[in-house]
Parts: sequence; C-alpha cells; structure tokens
Amino acid sequence: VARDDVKDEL
Amino acid sequence: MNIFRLAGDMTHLASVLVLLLKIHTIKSCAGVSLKTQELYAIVFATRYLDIFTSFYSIYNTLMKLIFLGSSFSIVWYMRYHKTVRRTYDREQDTFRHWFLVLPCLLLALLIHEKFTFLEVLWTFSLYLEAVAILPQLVLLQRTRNIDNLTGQYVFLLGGYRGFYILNWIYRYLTEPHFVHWITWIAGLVQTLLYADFFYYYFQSWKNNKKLQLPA
Repeated sequence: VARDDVKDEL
Repeated sequence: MNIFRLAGDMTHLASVLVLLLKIHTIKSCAGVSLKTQELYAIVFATRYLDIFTSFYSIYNTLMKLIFLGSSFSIVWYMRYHKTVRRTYDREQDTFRHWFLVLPCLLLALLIHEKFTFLEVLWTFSLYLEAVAILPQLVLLQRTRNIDNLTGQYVFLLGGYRGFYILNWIYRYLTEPHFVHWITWIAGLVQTLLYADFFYYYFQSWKNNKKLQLPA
C-alpha cells in the first residue's frame, strides 16, 4: 500500500 | 535522503541555474522553448501547493521555493525583459503546449491515488512534467545548431531524471512500503523522452564536435 512518503521528493 | 536523490536534485538545480545564468548574463534565450518553461512553471505551481499544508524539511521547502522562483523568473525574462524577449525563437517554438495540459489534467482526474484537490493537482504535475520537455526537444531539432548552454541544460535535466530512477530503485529496496506506480511510470516516460537527445549528445561529445540534431 502506498504511503505519502514519496511526497518528500521534489 | 540518499545519494541518488541528492545527485538528482543537484543536477536539476544546476540545469535551472545554467539556464538562468545564460539568460541573465548574455541576455539571450535563443534556442530555449518558452512553451517548455511555462509548462515547468505550471508543474511546480501545482506540485508545490503543499508548502502551505505540510512540512518535510528545510531542504525540501527551500528547494521548492528555488524551483518556483527560478521557473517563473525564466518565463518572466522570456516574455517581458526588453532585450531577452527579442532573442526568443517565436516562429520556431510552435508546439501547442495546451494540448499537453488538458490530457494530463483528464488523466489525473481518472488515475490518482486519492481524489482530493491537492492530490489530483499533484498527480497532474507528475504527468505534465513527464511531457513538458517535448516543446524544447522539438525546438532543438528545428534550430539544429545548439549552443553549449542549451545543450547542457537538456543534458543536466536528463541527468536529474536518471538519478531519480536510481533513487526509486534504492528506496524500493531499502524502504519496506515504497511502491509508487504513478510516480514511477510518469518518471520512466519522462526519462525515455531524453534517450534520443542523449544519443546525439554523446555522439557529439565523443567526436568532440558541436551538437547537431538530425532534421
């Protein structure tokens, strides 16, 4: 399940 | 933060700075696609709306502000600066960039992880970034003789994409839940668009010749 962790990328 | 992401962010930053430096110092935007620059301004404006809602790190916020500021500055220079705007290849830069925006918006409305305003706009920015380089690549192909700075700009942007793919592989292997299909597929499409350009860039570099793309 995808979390919001990718949002810390630019 | 891992070394690949940092390298990706730094090449991305370098690409933008090379372009701003070129425009600012030689007061010329010859060979630069305004369409692509406007698309990047839209990409950053829609992706970084979360600076108002979430905080990740000082680094993250600072970089977002730099990318927003630099992309809008480049667009401003090309549209309104009295010397720079005259060097813009208006007749050659004819890609209908609005035809990229609408399909990306529709796709984001259809394919996203969560149906919220910020999430749909964030997804839209991923899809749009994937294709935003197209007007620039078309312009490069049309004008054919490319100055070093414009070539380096596209080369550094391509480098940024390459490092981000390595970053995702690294994060997938080291972070247990790191699976992001939308980000990965959009990123992969974007990187593949650079493949043709890279081929000719390396050919010219190997032969120590000025970069020329075939018509």
